[in-house]
Amino acid sequence: MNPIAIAIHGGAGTILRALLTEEKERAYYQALQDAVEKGHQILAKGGSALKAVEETVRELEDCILFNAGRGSVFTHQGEHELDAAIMCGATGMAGAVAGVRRVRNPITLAKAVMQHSEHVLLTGEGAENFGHQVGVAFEPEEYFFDAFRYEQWQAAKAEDSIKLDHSAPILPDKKLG
Amino acid sequence: TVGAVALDAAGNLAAATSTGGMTNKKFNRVGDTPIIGAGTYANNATCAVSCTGHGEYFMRAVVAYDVSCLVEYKGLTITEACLYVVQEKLKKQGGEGGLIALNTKGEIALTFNSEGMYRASKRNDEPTYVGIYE
Repeated sequence: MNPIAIAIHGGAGTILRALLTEEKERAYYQALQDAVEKGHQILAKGGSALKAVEETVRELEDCILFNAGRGSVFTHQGEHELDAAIMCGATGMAGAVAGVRRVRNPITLAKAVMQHSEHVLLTGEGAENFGHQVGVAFEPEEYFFDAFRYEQWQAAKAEDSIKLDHSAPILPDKKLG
Repeated sequence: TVGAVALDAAGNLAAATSTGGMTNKKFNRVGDTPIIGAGTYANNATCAVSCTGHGEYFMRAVVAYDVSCLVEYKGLTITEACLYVVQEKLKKQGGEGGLIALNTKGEIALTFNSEGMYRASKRNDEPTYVGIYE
């Protein structure tokens, strides 16, 4: 029998133990386990690698803990700009979107670019229009709101910096103004 | 940023990456995630790669494709290729982050030079692996 395998990540950076409560750490472990096992199940049932990576990333995009989809960080303007890409190792086909707003699952839009357009990368409003044409789900701005991400944004704005998703700790004694 | 790489029973690889970018970013900044070859790449002949971290460095180093090239042209294993790219090349340039990679033998590399990377993997019927810190 041929091997099947899947690996996932949920971002990298300065993940300070002191700031990650036991409860939150458990939540991260559970979310990662659920996502990787969802993808593995697809493979175990004979599903394609392309389907497995799309569905697994969708699961992570729907989880508020990770900086993608629903849990995306705030831009300077207080919005959410989402990027995604997908590539098939068998065909060399690829699809990507950048700077799209209110798309629930940007990875599915990226896959639609790969499968239903002659292009590789679509950006901004044009990519959103394409998303409406192919029928991907959009959500209101409130869907992407998270209090922790909001505080990260306020802290980054206060020091006029940009931060990696896991490298903007809110220190307990930090005055946010 | 989140990402996945997978190998199916037919021997095909795929890679996917999705991100909300960087907190407080301006000017419609785009990182490596949607740039094929920088943050996301898949080739059945070599490996599938998904990256996470400081995107500008990953773009300059064309990280995902670089890993694939080291496997294809230099004959490195994916572990050797990932270690070289993330721990040597990227680190020397100041790039923080990591990547996940997988080949058609089912070999997995989860490599990062930051304090942690949220990660998980599962191969065949082996137990699920989940990790956060180094």
